[in-house]
Amino acid sequence: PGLLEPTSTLVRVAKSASTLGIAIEGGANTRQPLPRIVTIQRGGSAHNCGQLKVGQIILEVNGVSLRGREHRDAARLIAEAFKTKERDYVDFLVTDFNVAL
Amino acid sequence: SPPKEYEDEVTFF
Repeated sequence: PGLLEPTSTLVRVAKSASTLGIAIEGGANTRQPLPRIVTIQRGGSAHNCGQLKVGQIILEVNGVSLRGREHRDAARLIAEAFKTKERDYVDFLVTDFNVAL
Repeated sequence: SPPKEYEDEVTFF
């Protein structure tokens, strides 16, 4: 990518613990239009994965864009992605830059 | 603008 081009990273979080172990804030129609990771709990699946970081912006969950989704809608999508038996992982597309790509 | 409590909404998973 170019020097000023924001980069995004695909992180696959295996469901290695009974909880995902993250907290998010923001969503459409707030000052933080895409959900931002504010907490990663020790012992949760995200912490075990080791690739998600506090401050990252979540762009997509399992390939579904979070753009335009309000907080509760984005939260429901993440919760359902963790709950479904169809996959034993959740894919997050994240960026370290606080911008709308 | 949205109400303050909405701005500060945080969800734990």
